[in-house]
Amino acid sequence: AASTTAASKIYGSGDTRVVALDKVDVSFAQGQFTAIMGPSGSGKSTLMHCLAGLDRLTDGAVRIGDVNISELSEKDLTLLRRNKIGFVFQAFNLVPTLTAIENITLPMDLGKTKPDQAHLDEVIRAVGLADRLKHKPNELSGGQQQRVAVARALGSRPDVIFADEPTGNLDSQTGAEILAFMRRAVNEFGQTIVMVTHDPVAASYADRVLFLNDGRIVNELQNPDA
Amino acid sequence: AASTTAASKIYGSGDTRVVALDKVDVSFAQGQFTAIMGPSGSGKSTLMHCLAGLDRLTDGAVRIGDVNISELSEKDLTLLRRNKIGFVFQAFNLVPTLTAIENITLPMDLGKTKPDQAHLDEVIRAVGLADRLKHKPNELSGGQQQRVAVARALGSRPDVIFADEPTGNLDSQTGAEILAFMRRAVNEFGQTIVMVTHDPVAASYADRVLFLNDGRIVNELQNPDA
Ligand SMILES: Nc1ncnc2c1ncn2[C@@H]1O[C@H](COP(=O)(O)OP(=O)(O)OP(=O)(O)O)[C@@H](O)[C@H]1O
Ligand SMILES: Nc1ncnc2c1ncn2[C@@H]1O[C@H](COP(=O)(O)OP(=O)(O)OP(=O)(O)O)[C@@H](O)[C@H]1O
Ligand SMILES: [Mg+2]
Ligand SMILES: [Mg+2]
Repeated sequence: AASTTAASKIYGSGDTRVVALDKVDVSFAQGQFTAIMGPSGSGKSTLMHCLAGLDRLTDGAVRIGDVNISELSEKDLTLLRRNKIGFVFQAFNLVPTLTAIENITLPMDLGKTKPDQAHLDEVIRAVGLADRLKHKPNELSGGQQQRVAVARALGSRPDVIFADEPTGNLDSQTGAEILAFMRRAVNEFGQTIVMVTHDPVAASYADRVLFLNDGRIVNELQNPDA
Repeated sequence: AASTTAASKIYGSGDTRVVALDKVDVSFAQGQFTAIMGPSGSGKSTLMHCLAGLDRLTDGAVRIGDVNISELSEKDLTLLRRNKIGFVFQAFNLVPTLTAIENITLPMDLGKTKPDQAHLDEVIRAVGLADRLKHKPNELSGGQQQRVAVARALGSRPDVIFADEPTGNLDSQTGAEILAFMRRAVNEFGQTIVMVTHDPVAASYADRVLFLNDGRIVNELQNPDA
């Protein structure tokens, strides 16, 4: 569903040079749930943003499906992202002037696609926001904002979901609801999920765990248990 | 060091009415390390903001030291916050145009106080940011931004530190460095720390854990182990 070949991302130069990704080869099969763990600053968000076409590599290639996304025009990349990719940002990136429900349906409203209402209701139930839909982000707790970001990525049922630390601001019970929903999305609908997490319990929901350090994949675990 | 009496915070009215805090009585002794846990949306950040004078209660009182802070002028409240209180925000609240080190020393620069350089160096070492000090927030990972926010609250060695989920974006090793530093600050300097967390391992560093649900304190554990 997604892959990188020799992906490198370098910031700055001279003594401010930072190699955020160092020739990373990784691939995510359709219908697979992968967790990515690693120290703070090891390149996880950078990898996710480059995979989703939100940032450009310095070197190497990214494929979504069988499309090399660096060959796409800005317009086609935007369409690909809107139709095929859901992204949960580490910093949520909600629109402050829209309510929770407007934030959640924003990708579909922009793409003028009608949501599958039963699926959307199920997403809203799983994230526990049914009684907060009319609130704006500044009227929500940190974890509620995070859940709006999660629901926005899941609501359109995209082929591939990139979730950057989706449960970091949630208590274990609220997080478990979301992780169980994501597990079902993979099992029942064949969606592909790539989830960055610092929480081993969250990682245990995945089919495999990749470990990143200093911009490289240094280890891989299959079928992890907490 | 800090306490509330019958603290209530109510948002909205009619059917958008939310009771975020419900007559909360709590007190934090000088030199005590308290963790606060509870479901997402249970009122933890609201309690912390009201304790630190960043938000006003609908009813009840907050004391810092023996001062009822609702009786202070805006000017005196600002001085109290700057001199006595450190706050780690759940959303970090860094200044985007300042570098990491400028963000860290901002409270002291505003107050025109000179930092204790040895202490500041120790804080920077504990949060692991020595090689990122000249970076701006948008050149830092999520966890690095969180660590800047932590260092800013600790750097001036305030009497009371309120930390709202200070390790949520950190791997366990980076988080442990910060928690150990906070434990030392309490043990060696008699600082008071109130830390909201969703992580039981982080809570185990505290002297006691308070559990919040629906705006009330529902349980308390002394000397918790993970
Ligand atoms: N301006 C507002 N208007 C209406 N409701 C609000 C407003 N601000 C906060 N709330 C509500 O108050 C409740 C408590 O919020 P608070 O931020 O204290 O929760 P929290 O315990 O910190 O949660 P989290 O663990 O998700 O950070 C939430 O249910 C939230 O929706
Ligand atoms: N614009 C930039 N200029 C210089 N360095 C940068 C820039 N953006 C990111 N970096 C650096 O790239 C590295 C990788 O960042 P990234 O956000 O991918 O880390 P991460 O693994 O997601 O960390 P965390 O767990 O803290 O979120 C970090 O060390 C960061 O400081
Ligand atoms: Mg990150
Ligand atoms: Mg909060």
